[in-house]
Amino acid sequence: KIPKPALERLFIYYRLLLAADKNGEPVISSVEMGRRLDLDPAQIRKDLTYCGEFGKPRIGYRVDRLKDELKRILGLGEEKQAVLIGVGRLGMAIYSYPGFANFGLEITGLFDVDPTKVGLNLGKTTIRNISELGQFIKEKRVPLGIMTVPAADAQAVADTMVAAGICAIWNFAPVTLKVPDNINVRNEDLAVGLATLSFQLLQSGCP
Amino acid sequence: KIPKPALERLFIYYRLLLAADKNGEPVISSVEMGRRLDLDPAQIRKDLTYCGEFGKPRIGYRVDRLKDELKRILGLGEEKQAVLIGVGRLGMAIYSYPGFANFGLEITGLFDVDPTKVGLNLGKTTIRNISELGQFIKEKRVPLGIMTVPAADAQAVADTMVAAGICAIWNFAPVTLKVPDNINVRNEDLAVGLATLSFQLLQSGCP
Ligand SMILES: NC(=O)c1ccc[n+]([C@@H]2O[C@H](COP(=O)([O-])OP(=O)(O)OC[C@H]3O[C@@H](n4cnc5c(N)ncnc54)[C@H](O)[C@@H]3O)[C@@H](O)[C@H]2O)c1
Ligand SMILES: NC(=O)c1ccc[n+]([C@@H]2O[C@H](COP(=O)([O-])OP(=O)(O)OC[C@H]3O[C@@H](n4cnc5c(N)ncnc54)[C@H](O)[C@@H]3O)[C@@H](O)[C@H]2O)c1
Repeated sequence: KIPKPALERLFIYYRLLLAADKNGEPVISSVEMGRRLDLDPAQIRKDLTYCGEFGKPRIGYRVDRLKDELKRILGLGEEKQAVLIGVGRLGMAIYSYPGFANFGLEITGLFDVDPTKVGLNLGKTTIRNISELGQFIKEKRVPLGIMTVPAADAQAVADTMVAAGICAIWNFAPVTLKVPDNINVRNEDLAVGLATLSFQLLQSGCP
Repeated sequence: KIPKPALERLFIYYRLLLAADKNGEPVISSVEMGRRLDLDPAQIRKDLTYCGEFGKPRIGYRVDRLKDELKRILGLGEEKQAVLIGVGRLGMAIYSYPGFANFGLEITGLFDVDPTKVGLNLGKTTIRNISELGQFIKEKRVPLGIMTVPAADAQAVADTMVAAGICAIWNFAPVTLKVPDNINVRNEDLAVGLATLSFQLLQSGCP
């Protein structure tokens, strides 16, 4: 089992290799990777042994081979379906972001309660009413739900998804969701990220 | 000095107390806080001693007093100015989000390169051209810069801000910024967050 901090770094190496491959770089060393990512090359070499990758001394890693290996290990080749609930400011930004496709995510269902939004066609997907969410997850066996609804609505939406068999929730609402232990929940609390940064500002006495 | 994980929890307690105060709750216990946040009440009590707060046994904490104490300790009463660069999908969502005001943040400058956006008036602020960024930061002594520009442009924008005397950068672009050590940088890498969640899905064998 790969420890979480190492796992997050492997995704960052994969993204770096995608760019290096596009640039036509045949090989890359852990020292060069370390320079671009501001990380310790020894840490990078250690992380890459989790996927059985050993570079050649003084040459480094073959970019195309290492990229494909990471893609396989991290399960990035597999298309993962997701539904997104709450097509507001943040929901729209996430839905239309092309960068998630690099990680094999496809948002196949959009849901909202706002009558002026339900029925709107956004590219490949039409916004459906929240009442259809449970059935959609069940029928299409969607594993992942992305929640960008207001804090007050988050728990109810989570309950609907859990009842329909969702396996993981990516939650942007600033609330702690109560879900069974077998459901993976990842909370992105952007406001706390900002608050922590401004506290550090205060402590450093700036401006 | 408060360790970072404890600091992040103190902001979450503050947000919970804001809501409890609005609901008119006079007191709250660490056990009740733990229930709402899915945290260990002993951990909550320990965190609150960082700000010299000791609840009364079996009664708990006075909501208004604890809220104000946390606000003081965390420096939330002080208005902090910020500039936001890159008024695209994510930039717009962040600019128009009312939740950041709870943490004393006010975005007083918007910057972009897109001629169709420069000059647009969004509420209190007009989008300015990126060429004015350096001068704006210097003149108004803005401490914090929020970057929601494409990855390829991020380093150049950071360099402009550092030269103008910015103290902290909140970066959403998936790149590692090279900045002097005295600048606080917080990276929000949403794609890696998602990738980690979907990897856990794979490992749990769902659906
Ligand atoms: N915008 C940001 O930058 C930002 C930052 C941090 C956190 N958040 C959090 O992300 C969430 C979304 O924020 P936003 O700014 O996009 O809000 P928003 O109000 O722009 O969008 C919310 C959307 O959810 C829909 N909705 C409401 N109740 C619903 C329900 N029961 N089922 C389905 N859809 C429902 C609304 O119709 C709306 O379209 C909020 O919880 C917010 O606290 C947003
Ligand atoms: N949208 C998302 O959900 C999301 C998720 C993860 C990461 N990100 C990252 O956040 C950043 C913004 O993403 P987005 O989806 O909002 O992109 P976007 O293309 O919608 O917006 C980018 C904005 O930056 C402006 N810009 C470009 N170069 C600039 C420069 N040199 N100076 C000032 N402004 C400049 C563009 O004109 C545009 O308005 C990107 O780095 C992206 O990788 C976005």
